[in-house]
Amino acid sequence: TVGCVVLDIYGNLCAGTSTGGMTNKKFGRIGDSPLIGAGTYANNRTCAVSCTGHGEFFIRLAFARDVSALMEYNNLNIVEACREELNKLDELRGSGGVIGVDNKGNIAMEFNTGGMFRGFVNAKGEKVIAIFKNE
Amino acid sequence: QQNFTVVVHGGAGVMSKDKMNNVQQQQYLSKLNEALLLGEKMAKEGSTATDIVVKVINVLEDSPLFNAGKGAVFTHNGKIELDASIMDGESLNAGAVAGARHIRNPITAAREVMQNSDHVLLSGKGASEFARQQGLKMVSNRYFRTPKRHKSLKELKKKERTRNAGDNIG
Repeated sequence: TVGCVVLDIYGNLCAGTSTGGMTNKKFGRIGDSPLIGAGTYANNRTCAVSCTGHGEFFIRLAFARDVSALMEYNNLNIVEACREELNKLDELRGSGGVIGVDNKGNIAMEFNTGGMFRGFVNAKGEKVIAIFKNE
Repeated sequence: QQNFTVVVHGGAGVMSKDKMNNVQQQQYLSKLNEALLLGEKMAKEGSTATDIVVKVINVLEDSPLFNAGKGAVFTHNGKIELDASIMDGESLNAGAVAGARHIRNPITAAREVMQNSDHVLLSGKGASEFARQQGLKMVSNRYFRTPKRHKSLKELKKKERTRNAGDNIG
């Protein structure tokens, strides 16, 4: 799976996700990637989110929409909301990760696996690209 | 300098430095960097968030390194079926395609669904038909194939035959 979330210079957010799914899938199985609210969600009031991982769990959690809801109703920041949602994923024994950006440009790149291909760049010139945990 | 932020991912999973050599690591880092450089350039030039998301994901879809577009994984039947979605945070409009076999860049098709249809999610042959109508680039399913992914399918099927499956998580 690949994904991208953006805050543009006009203050608008957008999220996108694209994938091939899981190897050996049958019966026209789809995961969370094409499902708005599960693998992808954006709302200028809160954040833009793109997920990657074992799709069935992200669908059951309505993961991406829930991150936004945690920010809107529980006043969590983007990192706290993504971590809270990953805790729910852990409880279900699901695996994967999430990237997010809020409407101020703050970011999250959280995962419960050994690594996630990830990176960000912003207007301040800050830039990070990483693969493994603790990088 | 006006505020902007671009964040990308290329998938999460079982990864360790032991299993990925330096050359492989550099390939992934280089492609992620290419995607971010494009996103940064577009943002500075005033592109919209939606345009940036689509073009940045196109870079990753066109790379055989990631499980999207070229290099995506195989289904049980030896085909490659692609899914994508996009959502605009200002309008809350959204678009998606699922089970697409011939759309070269599924995220571009998702944007077409969002911007040029009354629907949110199109699937299978209908998604391809719509993409074709919108003038998107269509390809043979073989375009998406890579030897690495074909090998993964063969190995999983072999494990299935020995009733030892259980690690086929995408």
